[in-house]
Amino acid sequence: MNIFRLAGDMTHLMSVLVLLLKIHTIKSCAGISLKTQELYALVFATRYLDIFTDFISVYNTIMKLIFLGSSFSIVWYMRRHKLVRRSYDKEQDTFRHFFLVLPCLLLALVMNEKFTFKEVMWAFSLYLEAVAILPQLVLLQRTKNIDNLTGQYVFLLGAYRAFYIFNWIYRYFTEPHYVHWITWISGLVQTLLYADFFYYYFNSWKNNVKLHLPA
Amino acid sequence: EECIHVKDEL
Repeated sequence: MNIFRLAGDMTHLMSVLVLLLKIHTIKSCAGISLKTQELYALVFATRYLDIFTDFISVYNTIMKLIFLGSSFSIVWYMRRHKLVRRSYDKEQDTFRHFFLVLPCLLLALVMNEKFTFKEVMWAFSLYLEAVAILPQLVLLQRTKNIDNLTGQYVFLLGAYRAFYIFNWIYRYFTEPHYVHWITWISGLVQTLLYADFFYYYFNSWKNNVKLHLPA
Repeated sequence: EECIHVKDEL
């Protein structure tokens, strides 16, 4: 474990807690894309298949349980909770996430470390995580006023993967044969997708104006 | 032999 990875995991944890806080306390999911939340639940479900078979560390297992539990409970809140679901913007959140899942699955069948179910699922989860934010970014473009919690949620979600890139660089230089192209390329693509959001988020913070993305 | 790397990251 290195400081970059710990920072990444804590930032990722904070993004999930910010979202749960928003949904649980003010009972609103305005501006949040259910599609992205469902994609994240699928990412964790396919990545943590080995949660009960390969024990890495207590930390690893606890964090996996937190990410699985929070992502599925957020989807449940947005689908089932009578108050929260009322604030869900169904008309605007129309990104057909099936068109993200299928290419990632096909790519995982071709590009994987080993053609086994677990390895293909693991590669699929990495490709899917890279693009899972797209429905959320599209929704942000459409909904003019982005409230602070939603902006912070997306920012933290992007920042966590950026920390992971520093973690991979660090591990590449400190651990022999630490080379994982699938993880690196997916993580880089994922972070680049946030680039324009970061640009507008930083500017809105610098000029102390409300965050809004150009149409 | 082809080493499958341990998935120790989240």
